[in-house]
Amino acid sequence: KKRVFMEFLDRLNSKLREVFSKFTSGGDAWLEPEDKTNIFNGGIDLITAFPGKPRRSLSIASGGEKTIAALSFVFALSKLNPTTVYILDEVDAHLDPVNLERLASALKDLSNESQIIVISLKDVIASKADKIYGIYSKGGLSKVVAAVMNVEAISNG
Amino acid sequence: KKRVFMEFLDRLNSKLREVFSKFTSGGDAWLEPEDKTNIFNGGIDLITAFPGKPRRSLSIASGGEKTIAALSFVFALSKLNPTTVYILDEVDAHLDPVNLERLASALKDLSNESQIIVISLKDVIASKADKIYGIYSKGGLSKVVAAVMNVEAISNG
Amino acid sequence: VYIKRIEIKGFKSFKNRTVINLCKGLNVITGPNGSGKSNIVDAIRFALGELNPRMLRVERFSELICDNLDAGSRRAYVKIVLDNSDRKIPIDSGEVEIQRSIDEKGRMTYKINGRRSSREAIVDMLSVAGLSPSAINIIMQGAVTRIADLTPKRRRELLEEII
Amino acid sequence: VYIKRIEIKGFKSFKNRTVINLCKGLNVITGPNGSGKSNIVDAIRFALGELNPRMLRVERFSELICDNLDAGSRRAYVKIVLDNSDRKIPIDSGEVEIQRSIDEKGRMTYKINGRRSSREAIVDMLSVAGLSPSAINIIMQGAVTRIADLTPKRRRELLEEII
Ligand SMILES: Nc1ncnc2c1ncn2[C@@H]1O[C@H](COP(=O)(O)OP(=O)(O)OP(=O)(O)O)[C@@H](O)[C@H]1O
Ligand SMILES: Nc1ncnc2c1ncn2[C@@H]1O[C@H](COP(=O)(O)OP(=O)(O)OP(=O)(O)O)[C@@H](O)[C@H]1O
Ligand SMILES: [Mg+2]
Ligand SMILES: [Mg+2]
Repeated sequence: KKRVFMEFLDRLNSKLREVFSKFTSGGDAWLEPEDKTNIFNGGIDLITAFPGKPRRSLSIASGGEKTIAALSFVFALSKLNPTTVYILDEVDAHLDPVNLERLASALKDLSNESQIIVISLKDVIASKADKIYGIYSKGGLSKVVAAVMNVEAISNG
Repeated sequence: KKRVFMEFLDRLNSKLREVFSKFTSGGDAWLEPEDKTNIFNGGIDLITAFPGKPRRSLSIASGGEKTIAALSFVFALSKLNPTTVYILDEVDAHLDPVNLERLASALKDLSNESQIIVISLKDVIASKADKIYGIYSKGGLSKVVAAVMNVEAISNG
Repeated sequence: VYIKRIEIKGFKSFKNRTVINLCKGLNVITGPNGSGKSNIVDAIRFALGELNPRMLRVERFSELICDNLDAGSRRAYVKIVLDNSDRKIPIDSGEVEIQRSIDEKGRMTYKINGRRSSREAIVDMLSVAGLSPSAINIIMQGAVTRIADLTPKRRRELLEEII
Repeated sequence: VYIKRIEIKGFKSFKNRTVINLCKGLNVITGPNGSGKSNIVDAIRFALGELNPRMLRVERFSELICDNLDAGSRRAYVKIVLDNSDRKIPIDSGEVEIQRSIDEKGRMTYKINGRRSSREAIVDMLSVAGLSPSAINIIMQGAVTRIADLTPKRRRELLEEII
């Protein structure tokens, strides 16, 4: 059991380093068991080293940095287990323009393996969509208009 | 004591209605004691009715709607007690373009009475500033550049 | 397995029957504050079998029903049609439709391909496809930084569940 | 009363002495993620007498010291210069300077206009001016919706404190 977990952790770590490094243009991130001799004795830390900065606890990271670390973790997990659906509601709220662009690329990349449903107010994210849904309120009730952006990617929409 | 509180609540309610109605272009909001006969017996509800919608509990309101209600509450309080400093860190994260514009006007208005320090990633907000501070990271350390936007408003910056 | 379409009726701000056809790739939902975007996420979680009404931002499930409905029509349902061409779901049909309904008294019914079923049957079926209302792949508004703030112990438990 | 300038040295990502001159009206701080914007807010709260390190996003006050400093220079201070031309603060000077410092061992010192003082003296003085680290007029990143989510009881207590 311990070996299965260690193997999984190794594979996840290599994906996490890859995703985080790409997201931050050179940063490093990895998962570290608190107790290396017996994993189940302690928890698992998420260590991040943003570019130009030393490794630090995520608890003192900024809102945008935490968002990037959290999404890298989720995306890395998806690369190990790709055939699933992702539903992300305004996860980009605290990202600056550079990080928004990187998130948009990461989502585009992820959407080749998984179905992604993103709620976003950012043009940068909407511009990468295969299909966009505009929700608006009329008389207090929700209405939907949909527009297909990328015709080849749509098989049923 | 009860009379002092009731008077305060009345004055606050008139400011809250004013601020919220302006922020939402026609919405209504007010504070309602849970126990009208003895205020201190219960709490005080914040009731909101967004335009085109009936009065509803704030708990089912959207992220943007809660932000508007919260800021209206804070700004209304400031109108009763104006000579103070406001420090707002990315309170605009979940606002759509229309609400961002309204927040920018509300901040401009509030800044005539109070000093306001806002952290924001939104151009709409920065465009209303009397002074802008750009923070950037060099070698992992923070640096500041400042630019005065509105010369008459600056007496010491 | 992916969601081909969602049908929402009487649920929160979706008073009238609304059909949303999704594509296999990147779907982006946008619109003004308060228009109903997060309500769509609540609808999906509801249909996937969410047990905790607070995860749907209400105190009781009956509060999910559109408050604009007249007496006598106070019912809500959400239908999710899943593409099953890879047969990951152990049902021999290219599409699997799950539906969850609730009425004014809070009574809930579940259906698979139109036939009455149970929440357990739906949850079992969906777990094969990696779809669960409480999985890490559904991130609610404002919740993303909480993943970064997980305690080391919670993080290990989360990973153990995934394996 | 308003903040004329802030001086930060050795505090979080502000290793070297940084002076920020503020204006009386609308000041907007912007910049990339992780650049240090919220650290400025932490610095202000620290100088105003914050008692709970978690409100400054650290477990212990000593973690506020810039981790890039060499041994022997591991100290941090934040100085706030307040405009007092309206004499709201009961000190006969047009400017009032408050400073809070911390060293590696966690020892903290407070100064008013350069003279050693106590946290209590500073907090009393500031409350007259409506400046308190935990007041509703300081809204931290991600915290604004919590004001909308206050329980009715908490909201009444908050209003009672304000009167
Ligand atoms: N039971 C209900 N009946 C009718 N309307 C409801 C019900 N529950 C919630 N609503 C309405 O739905 C709206 C909230 O929708 P939602 O949270 O989906 O908004 P949103 O588009 O995500 O907005 P934001 O961009 O601000 O997050 C609110 O205006 C609320 O009043
Ligand atoms: N004690 C410390 N020594 C040095 N650097 C620190 C210390 N504490 C925090 N930092 C750094 O400060 C940075 C966070 O700064 P801050 O929270 O002010 O960012 P921000 O500009 O508000 O970003 P965002 O827009 O993402 O919210 C982090 O990169 C963190 O590593
Ligand atoms: Mg929403
Ligand atoms: Mg910040």
